Amino acid sequence: TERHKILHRLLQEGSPSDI
Amino acid sequence: HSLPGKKTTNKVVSHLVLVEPGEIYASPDLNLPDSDLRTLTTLCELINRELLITIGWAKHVPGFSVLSLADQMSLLQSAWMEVLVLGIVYRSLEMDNELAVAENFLLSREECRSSGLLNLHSVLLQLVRKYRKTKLDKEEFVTLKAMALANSDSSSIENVEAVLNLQDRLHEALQDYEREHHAEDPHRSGKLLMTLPLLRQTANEAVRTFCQIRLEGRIPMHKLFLEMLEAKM
Repeated sequence: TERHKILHRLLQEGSPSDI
Repeated sequence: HSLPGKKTTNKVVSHLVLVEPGEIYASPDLNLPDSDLRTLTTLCELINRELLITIGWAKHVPGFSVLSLADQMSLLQSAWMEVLVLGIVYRSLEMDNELAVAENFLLSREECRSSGLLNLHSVLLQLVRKYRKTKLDKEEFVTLKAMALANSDSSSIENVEAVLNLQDRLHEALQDYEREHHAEDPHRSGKLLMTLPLLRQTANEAVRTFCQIRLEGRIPMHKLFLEMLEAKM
């Protein structure tokens, strides 16, 4: 999960600002 | 979201048509000279945006969001390039030997050659010709795209049964749709499923190409794209 944190966050929350 | 092209009684197929993302446009950096550098930079930026859209789309694939977060990640990490490739191929069906990476971003064989994408151009066009011959329609395209996601053969699925259920549901939807709209060809769903190995092969070639571009380090790549490429390495 640590290595794939953007995907994890996108699936869990929505859009991050640092893509 | 685009509107359904034709009425279908299958709820999964009509839902997939409804949640299909709209058109995508490239935003080339006009400060860069018109060169392979600009082509590849535009392409990589586009892929990053497409990835973001794909992850949002996956959440709307019926049955995907009920999977565990870990399994959702595993499916996307395995299948993202197949989903992207299928989108490019579908947009390119009406083109003449060009790849429609976005509505305003077409890549000719020559442009691909000078950007080091010639091999990728050839394998993508093989897939385009296959679907053009089959006259793939929008409903079949969206269903196949969801099937590519569900059928990603990831080796790290926790709940195998749940993923198999998702595959069965999508397979049933495709069969249902073909019975309704292509009754003249009882083998049509099988024919479509038999295109999936070439889709996998093409996506693998695309991943190899972008891993090479990443290694060369000439082209800026966004974080999400890098993360998804790393998941394939």
